[in-house]
Amino acid sequence: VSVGRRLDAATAGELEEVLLGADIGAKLASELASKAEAAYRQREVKRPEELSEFVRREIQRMLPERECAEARAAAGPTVILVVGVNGSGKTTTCAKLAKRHKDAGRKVLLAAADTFRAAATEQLTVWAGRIGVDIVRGGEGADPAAVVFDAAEATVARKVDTLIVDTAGRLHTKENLMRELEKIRRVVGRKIPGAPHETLLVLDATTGQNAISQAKLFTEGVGVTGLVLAKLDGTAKGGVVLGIWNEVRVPVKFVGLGERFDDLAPFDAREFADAVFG
Amino acid sequence: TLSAGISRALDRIRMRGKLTRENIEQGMREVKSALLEADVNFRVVKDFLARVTEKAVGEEVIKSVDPSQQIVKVVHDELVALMGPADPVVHYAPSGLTVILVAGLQGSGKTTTCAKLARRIRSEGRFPLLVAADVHRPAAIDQLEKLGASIEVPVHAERNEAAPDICKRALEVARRKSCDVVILDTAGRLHIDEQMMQEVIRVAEVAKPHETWLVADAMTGQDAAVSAKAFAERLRLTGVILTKLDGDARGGAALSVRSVAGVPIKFVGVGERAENLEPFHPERMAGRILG
Ligand SMILES: Nc1nc2c(ncn2[C@@H]2O[C@H](COP(=O)(O)OP(=O)(O)OP(=O)(O)O)[C@@H](O)[C@H]2O)c(=O)[nH]1
Ligand SMILES: Nc1nc2c(ncn2[C@@H]2O[C@H](COP(=O)(O)OP(=O)(O)OP(=O)(O)O)[C@@H](O)[C@H]2O)c(=O)[nH]1
Ligand SMILES: [Mg+2]
Ligand SMILES: [Mg+2]
Repeated sequence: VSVGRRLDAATAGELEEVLLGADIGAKLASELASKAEAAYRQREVKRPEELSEFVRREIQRMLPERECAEARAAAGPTVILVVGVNGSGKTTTCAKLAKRHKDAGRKVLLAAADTFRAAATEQLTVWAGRIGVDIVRGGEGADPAAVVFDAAEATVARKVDTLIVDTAGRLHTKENLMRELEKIRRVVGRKIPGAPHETLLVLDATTGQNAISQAKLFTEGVGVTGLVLAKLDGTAKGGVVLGIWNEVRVPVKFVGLGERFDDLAPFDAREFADAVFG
Repeated sequence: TLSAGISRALDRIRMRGKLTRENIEQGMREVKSALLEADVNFRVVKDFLARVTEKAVGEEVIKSVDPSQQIVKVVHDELVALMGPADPVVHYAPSGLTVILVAGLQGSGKTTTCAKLARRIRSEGRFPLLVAADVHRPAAIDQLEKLGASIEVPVHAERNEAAPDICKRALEVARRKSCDVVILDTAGRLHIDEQMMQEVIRVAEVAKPHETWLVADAMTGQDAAVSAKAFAERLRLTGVILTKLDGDARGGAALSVRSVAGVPIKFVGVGERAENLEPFHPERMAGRILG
């Protein structure tokens, strides 16, 4: 048995660069590259060509084991709260979720709780019309918690199965805005038992390491049960989700693959790992 | 901090004798970590480190009394030099209409930035016209119309028309209304979506902009270099606007975009309101990136 053989620096370097370029982060990229070098040295990986498959399997192993089931209320309506920083894809994701639940035979209601940004309500209203679901809105500049209160009442009155709440984009570092979100959460929780059953943080796949700070502060501020990795149809790989699972323990539940209401898919760790090397 | 990291790295080296070019490269590992952590694209980091190493060796850091401080200074100065010079102005046409085309990826902040620009341009004594050339996103036109109304700037909008045609007609509308600056708000698009890239190229052909600005999100990671390069290759960019700098992103995208697009970062967005547009400061950005 030959004792140890070194992986040449160029190959190891290339491997690390693929991982870096995917936004996996310098620390995790270096750890993964070291694991690959060790596997090669110990002949766990026979040939250099098999290294990418080894790393892809490692990436899969670093993500949650089971397919992350979508949260549903044990009884009564399910409430999904959609949150995230400005422009990440929340409103479009709400539309996609509404379509998904409607296709599953559920009665869906959308709540346009972004009362701040110009034409935010109009934007979600267009989607509601295209999908064929009801929407509850407030006046411009209204208290978003009041819109959510009205939507929760309508959910109970109209026997809605799934309420999807779209909120305004907000930077995680703005404490007053994070408090506003927590108030929304409390209001819906008082009206509907167990609500929100799912709080999805929509993350733009082009985001760098700042995504970890976003996941931390949104989780601290309002609690996050899952990520939606939007805009994965671009060239960015969204590798930050590895660091987010590692440090914040929030799993990816869905990926956004375009701008139409069908462009949403459940997260698949294998496909994600393959795309890193794709 | 970066200087502490470089200090530690160099102290370990100096224990074993005098500094050499190889040693300085070891000190550069701290810089590499800092830049990657700040989301600077790894290829841009490589090129940057090579330049800084040459400068550090050239400036005889090897002989200096406090090499770690000197290296930090070389890194900082080189970062400022690369990201500058500051150019926070609209380069108006010498006569007639000035046309500004605003483009970028989905959700980067273009529509909001167009309104901010209109407000700034009007405060310079000019008469801007905002043009709603995003014919794809639901209620995009409504959004720009509302923003225009809130800052009392006229908006040219046409529903159910193609973007290039709207922009062409907008130039005529501007002349009729005696506006002297036209700001074209375009749809968010992927640089790999050929149909959408053709659309914005066609808009540029018919509107013949004097300024074409890429609006990029400051929290963008490695992909900032990829998308900026693609936009720079397909459009004749004259500037970049970096948005959402009121967050806590280190903003390494600034260096990535500046290096690959080769045009200055003119302004930065620091909030959601029309007044939240500020001139880009290379020194402040350098400090932020280096952490
Ligand atoms: N290519 C692509 N574009 C997307 C995706 N999801 C959203 N978008 C686009 O991203 C832009 C922003 O989407 P919005 O849904 O308005 O984002 P938002 O988070 O609600 O924005 P704010 O409410 O302003 O914070 C729009 O142009 C969307 O069409 C996706 O999965 N892929
Ligand atoms: N905090 C902060 N938010 C910003 C800034 N610039 C824009 N935004 C917000 O980012 C979100 C997206 O802005 P838009 O202007 O709709 O972005 P866009 O590029 O036009 O989006 P698409 O047209 O869908 O591609 C909105 O919520 C804006 O209010 C900024 O500098 N800081
Ligand atoms: Mg929205
Ligand atoms: Mg827009």
